[in-house]
Amino acid sequence: MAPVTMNAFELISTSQGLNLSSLFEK
Amino acid sequence: MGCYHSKKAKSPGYEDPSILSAETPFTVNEVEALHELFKKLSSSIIDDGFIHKEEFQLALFRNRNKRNLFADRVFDLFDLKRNGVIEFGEFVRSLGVFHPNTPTEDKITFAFKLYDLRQTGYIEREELKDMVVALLQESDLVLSDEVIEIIVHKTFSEADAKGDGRIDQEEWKEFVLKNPSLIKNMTLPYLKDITVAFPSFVLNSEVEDSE
Repeated sequence: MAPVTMNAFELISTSQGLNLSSLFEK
Repeated sequence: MGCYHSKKAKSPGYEDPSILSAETPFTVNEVEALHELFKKLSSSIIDDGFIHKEEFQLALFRNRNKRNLFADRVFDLFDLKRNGVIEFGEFVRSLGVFHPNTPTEDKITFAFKLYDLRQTGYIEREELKDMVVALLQESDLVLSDEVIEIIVHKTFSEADAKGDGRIDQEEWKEFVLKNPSLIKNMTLPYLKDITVAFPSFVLNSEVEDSE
């Protein structure tokens, strides 16, 4: 996918800081 | 059934699971299982019954010193009392937003608050660019400033329906409803199995679920 077609919010939503599933990892 | 309450000494900030259950999508037993998780997270560096920023970073990144714009925003939103730590009640209420059964509208509102970095009630173009730059810094993706500008401009022109240079809550809602994948990370399927993940809550349970 060419970067210019990316939706900025979609890009942001991939941040590790927003991936709270890590909180449940043992 | 479900009427026994002991007065066992609990850590500061502890709240009655039945009250938290009534205010969130979690059952009493699920709140108790979340307390097991909370105890683990809140004692990883300083065992004082609160989740500190470094403990939050440690849980998310396996690194207590890793700063991240988005983790900071999530921490700040969880810290409802704005006293610099996450208490148990704040933890449960905030995680409730991420429950699969929570209405999409609540998730959209939470995401808006997250991205409204300066808390002006609008997502502004500069904020969006700051967030894209922050995301690129944490990833291996390298994009020129020109490409970043194009991405921000294109996204903004799609989301800012009124064309006033800022995205308000109504525009954000419309935009997310057209692009539901934007709030995929606002749902944690794990929360439906929390009692399975932390079965030790059974040993500490004070209340029997009536559901």
